[in-house]
Amino acid sequence: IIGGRTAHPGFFPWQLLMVVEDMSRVPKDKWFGSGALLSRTWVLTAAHVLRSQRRDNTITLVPSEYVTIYLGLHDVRQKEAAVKRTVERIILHKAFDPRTYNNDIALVKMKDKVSMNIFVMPLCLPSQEMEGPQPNTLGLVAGWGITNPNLTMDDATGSDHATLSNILQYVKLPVTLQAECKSSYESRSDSYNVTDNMFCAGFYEGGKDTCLGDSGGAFIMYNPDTQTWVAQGLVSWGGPEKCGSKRVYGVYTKISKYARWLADKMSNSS
Amino acid sequence: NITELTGMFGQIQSPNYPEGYPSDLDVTWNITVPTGFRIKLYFMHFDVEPSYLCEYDYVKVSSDDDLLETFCGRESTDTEQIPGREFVLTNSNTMTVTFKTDFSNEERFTGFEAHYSAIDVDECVEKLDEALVCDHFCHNYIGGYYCSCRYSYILHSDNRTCKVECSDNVFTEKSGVISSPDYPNPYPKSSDCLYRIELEEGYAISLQFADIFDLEDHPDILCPYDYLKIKTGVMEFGPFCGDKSPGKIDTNSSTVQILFHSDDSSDNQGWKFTFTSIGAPCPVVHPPANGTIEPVQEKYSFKDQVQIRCNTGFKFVKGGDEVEAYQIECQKSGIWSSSIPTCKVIDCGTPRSLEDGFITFHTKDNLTMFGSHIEYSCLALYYQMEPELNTTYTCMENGFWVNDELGTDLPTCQPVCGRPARSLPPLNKR
Repeated sequence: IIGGRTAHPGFFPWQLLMVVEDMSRVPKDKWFGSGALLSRTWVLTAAHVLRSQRRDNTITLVPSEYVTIYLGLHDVRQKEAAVKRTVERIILHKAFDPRTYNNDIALVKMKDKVSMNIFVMPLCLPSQEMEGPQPNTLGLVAGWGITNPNLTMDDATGSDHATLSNILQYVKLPVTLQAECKSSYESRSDSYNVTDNMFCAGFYEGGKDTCLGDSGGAFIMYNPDTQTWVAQGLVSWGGPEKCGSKRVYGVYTKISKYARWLADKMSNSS
Repeated sequence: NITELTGMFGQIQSPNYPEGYPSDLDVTWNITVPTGFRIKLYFMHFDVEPSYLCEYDYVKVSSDDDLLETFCGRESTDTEQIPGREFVLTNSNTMTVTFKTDFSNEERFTGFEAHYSAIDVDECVEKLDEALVCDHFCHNYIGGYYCSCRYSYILHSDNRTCKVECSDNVFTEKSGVISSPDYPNPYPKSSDCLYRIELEEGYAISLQFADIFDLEDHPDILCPYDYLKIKTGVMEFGPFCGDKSPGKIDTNSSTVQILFHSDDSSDNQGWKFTFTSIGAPCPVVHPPANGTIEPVQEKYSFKDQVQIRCNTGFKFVKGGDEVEAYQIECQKSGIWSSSIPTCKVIDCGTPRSLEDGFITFHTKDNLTMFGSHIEYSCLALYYQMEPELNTTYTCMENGFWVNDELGTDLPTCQPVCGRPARSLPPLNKR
């Protein structure tokens, strides 16, 4: 999280850390992302978090046994105090495109249920009728990702932990006008494709953003009618520029587009 | 000088007829025709010496040692008869004609010429007065007769009386009427009837005889001709005869044999009775506590069934299973098939637990009996009930905890989403 603030324990009880250790590769790959708790067993995250880290366009799912989930976590150094769960099943959206990150959404079913408490609580999903977030409305994103935009993920997962935030950070971001976001990216390269399944958030001038390690975390918005926080987006991708750069908006998976898909998968798999 | 004649007809003449007959004659003609016939004899000519009481010459006609006629003379007088135009008819199928003359005749007498013929006997008419030749119908034919019977009767081996086939009549109904054939018209002769009433063991049969009771009897000997006997396995009633009804007979048996014998005579009205049966009585049953019985009767007897039900909220417990209703039956021994079970209050048992929820008992001592109420709740803050409704459950008579809206289904406690216990700092206006 770039330009964010330190969360207090219990601010984001749905926030979870997803650690992936790909033992099939030598040396083994290890990375992490975030996710959001949806129910006693289901977790929502971005598809690219659970994809084997190959630099090609194939979609190889990491085996479920390589994934560990930590819930109720505040300080990543105190994982033993968190609720730890292994994974029973991973459902990647079948239309996920690793080149464009279109349909970057996945569901993870944990092997064992979790009990709710002040630090562990699910996040609401938008209803199937609900539209995506409106431009200029504010949302929050939390994560344990890079806080220093000058470093890469490799640096972050290396021995120098100083650039990673051990404590959960969060940032408040406005939803970007879809046309502005598209033109922003398309002006830099034709290969960028901001689809209707995505929305952008961030400030024109930069300074506040999500970054490496925040992937899969929920972009949440407050619904005053139900007085609940609702997941509207998933941290998905951004440009190669430094996180928080001017006119480099963060791109998020638009969850409202997948409300029916989520409902079907969770009901059929329960 | 005897002449045997066996033809169906024939002629006899005095010796030397029509010349004068000799003296000292003693001539006999024995005429025999088949049975079923009689013999008719008539004279065409008769001229025999007359004498007082036919002491000199005469013609005697007899049958079966009975003297039928004695003729002599030329004409009938007060003391002597000539046949004239009359004929002699026997009652049987034999006739003997004897012609006797003495040693002298004062004049010449020409004798006689006679003819005989066999005459069919109409037994149906002639035997009407004798012991009723045929019981029902009589049919005459030349040389004999035969009898026949009304519908449903059969001719006895005596070929005269009509009897009925009534040797195996079985009654298995609990009540009914049995009577002698054709009652109250005369019962058949020469019959031996057997009626059996056979009921299931456990019933006792009673017979109630009708007032009209009429069987041939004897003033001195007990029922020598016709009689009625009632037999059970161990007892015998009767014989009954005469005109006094036996009234009511309680046999105390589930099987009864009625034997009726009639001889070949008499003309009596017979008998009739109504039989009823009652089962072995069982003790009066009383409903169990918190239960009812049906039907409620003053008396119960064999085969009666009583259904026992527990009041709402109570059930029988039999062999570990809860039973809705219970039925007992009065057995032939007079003992109910089973004792009356007790009604036990229904226990819905420990209610099912609710994941991430808890149960509140609304009755003292956390009772789970019929009528008890419980309420499901979810752990506050983190879970909410779904569906949101009154979650009170009542222990019903079917043994289940039932909610007005969900029935036996349980609500669920769903995690509350998007509502952290620790609120984020309020958004600041810029």
